[in-house]
Amino acid sequence: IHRWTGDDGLPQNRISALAQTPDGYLWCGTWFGVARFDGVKFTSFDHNRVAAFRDDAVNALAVDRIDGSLWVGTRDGLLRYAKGDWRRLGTGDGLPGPMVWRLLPRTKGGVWLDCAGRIAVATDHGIVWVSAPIGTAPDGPADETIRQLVSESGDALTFLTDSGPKRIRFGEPMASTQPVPDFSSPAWRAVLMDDEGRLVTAGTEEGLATRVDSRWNWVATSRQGWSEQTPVLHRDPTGVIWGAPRTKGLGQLRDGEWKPVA
Amino acid sequence: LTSALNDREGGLWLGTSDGL
Repeated sequence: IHRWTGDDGLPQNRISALAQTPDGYLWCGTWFGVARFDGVKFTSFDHNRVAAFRDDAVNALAVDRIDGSLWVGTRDGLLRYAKGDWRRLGTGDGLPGPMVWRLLPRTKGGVWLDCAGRIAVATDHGIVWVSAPIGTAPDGPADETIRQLVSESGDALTFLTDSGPKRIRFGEPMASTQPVPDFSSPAWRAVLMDDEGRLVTAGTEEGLATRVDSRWNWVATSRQGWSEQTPVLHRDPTGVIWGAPRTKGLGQLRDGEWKPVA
Repeated sequence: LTSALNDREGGLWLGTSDGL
């Protein structure tokens, strides 16, 4: 494991998001703008160099599936970098609020985004759709913080709130609740899906759970001395599931068991 | 850990609260 920090040219040490564009560059989102890494050196983009940055705090990055442009969710606006040119979409362009929390690329190009408690879609035509506030859906509790944009299927997005997975279709205002048999949790933090679109691993306020066939099994819970939320889950190409408990470093989920790595 | 990425060359990149 090699580690790069500010000493190597990163503008700031807290990485909020990562993305790789088709030209091979690795992009790092930080609180002090975006850094482009060529494998040797970092090049910074922030309000000192690029007018589109009203605020340098970056929450999310996504690469456009159609044209390879880079989408950047910041604390004040949605930015797009294409062909060497930065553009910004803000509340004056239909963004429901200044703060863009999360991004997920759409198969048809553009991105799903999470902003001001709503889901929206941005394309090269601008903000093309905004949902109703998620917390006021008739079937849901009033307070539902969006935790993750999980995956796209057709023209629908599956996303995760504190109260569990939801689905919303492009153009329709309200989200529907995704039923999860045999599993309830006080607050969901992150999930992974398999190739068939089924939830297979869940990080919750209570611990970490996996699904085998249709049954959920707790891997680590508060009853076993596990007091950690797991807000980040990631599956690598070999199928290993990586998890990051909030303060306990990094570990792997292997054969239904949690193995700390670092 | 704040983020993770598989690059096209087979590398796994981890974004953390203290470096890449």
